[in-house]
Amino acid sequence: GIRHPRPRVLLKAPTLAEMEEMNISEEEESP
Amino acid sequence: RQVTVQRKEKDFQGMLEYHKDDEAALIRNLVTDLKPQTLSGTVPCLPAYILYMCIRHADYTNDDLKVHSLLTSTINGIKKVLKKHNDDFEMTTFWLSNTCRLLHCLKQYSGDEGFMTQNTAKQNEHCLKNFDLTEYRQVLSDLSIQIYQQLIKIAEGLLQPMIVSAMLENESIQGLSGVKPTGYRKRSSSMIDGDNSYCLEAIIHQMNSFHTVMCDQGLDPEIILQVFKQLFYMINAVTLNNLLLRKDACSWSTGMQLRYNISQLEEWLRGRNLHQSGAVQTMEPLIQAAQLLQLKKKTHEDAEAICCLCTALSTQQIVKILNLYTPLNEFEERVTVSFIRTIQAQLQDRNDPQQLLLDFKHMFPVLFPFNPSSLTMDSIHIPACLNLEFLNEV
Repeated sequence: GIRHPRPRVLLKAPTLAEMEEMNISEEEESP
Repeated sequence: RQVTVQRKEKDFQGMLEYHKDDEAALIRNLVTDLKPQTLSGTVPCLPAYILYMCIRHADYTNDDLKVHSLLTSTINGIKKVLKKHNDDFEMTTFWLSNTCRLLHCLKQYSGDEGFMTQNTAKQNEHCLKNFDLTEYRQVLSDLSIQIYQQLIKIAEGLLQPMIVSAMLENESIQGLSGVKPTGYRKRSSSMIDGDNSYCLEAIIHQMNSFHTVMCDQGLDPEIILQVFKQLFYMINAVTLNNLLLRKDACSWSTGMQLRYNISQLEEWLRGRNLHQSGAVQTMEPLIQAAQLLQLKKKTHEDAEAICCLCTALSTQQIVKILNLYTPLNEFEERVTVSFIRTIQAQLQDRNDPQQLLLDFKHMFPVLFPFNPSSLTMDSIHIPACLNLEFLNEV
């Protein structure tokens, strides 16, 4: 029979703006 | 006789493994501290391929946290480097090119059949096995738009000071200076110092430089076309706006010089194989303004010819140019009020936009068509100059 590949798991990603916010808060935390 | 058995070196499968603790060094050496010149002579978009090979190994080991972390650090690293070099055309091109290539790789090796039609069997072996990175593709696409906008802003900033003097003031056609209307003075567009004038060659030289950098950095040809369409639109808008506000520029001789300058720009586009970009079409209002300055403006037939020709100019713009039109000498007459009224009557049914001036900051929406690469991952090797010796080829 035909072998069906295992479905890939969707990796959730933050939006570009959310990523920026996270990055800013990380920079603020580490002086 | 002694027989030596040589063990065959394990094949490189186009994946790169690294220890989690080396992620910061990877981003520093490959993104934030990298100078595009370091990679001259190597495969264009090498950082994008290296990053994809790292992602692929994390996917292969089913390490979703590593994939998340690498993609987030990469995106933040690219944003950081762009912020630091926000007036550097080459650096911005380099990262636009690499971000688009990483996006193309995430499509080409996604396992989605729609993106695999041009893949070789070997390339299909290099697809992601465990994760669907569709959402990260959206983030990279948004980032590409931001980088494109930065690129256009840098290019416009370099071109804008040249436009008025090169397009309207510089006289490259011999003998035209004798037929300038009285009171014509050279003006500088943005400089306080009146000597800062440019000729058309300056614009062409700048365009050549943009084009060479974009080609050298392996930017997708479709994006290069869109950059030039956008820049030609800006040249059109800035020039036309100045023409619409300056009596001394509305003359037969300026029309002649302007048409000549536009034809030089068209020729440049053809010479660089960029004529299918739609750049010339964005210049249509300016082409028609140049023709309007040269047409006869006296009889009813002249009015009809003007109305038929000037389809890319609004009634308000046509009337403004006719009002500003300055005769060359005592033998040429001013445009009469009745001639302008005839034009207005003929064009009254047109549904023209109300504003006189063009929005020179208008941006055309950009598209990043999928552009798969014929390179296979196992053919890519990492040059020592990148200082990435902690990456293991798998």
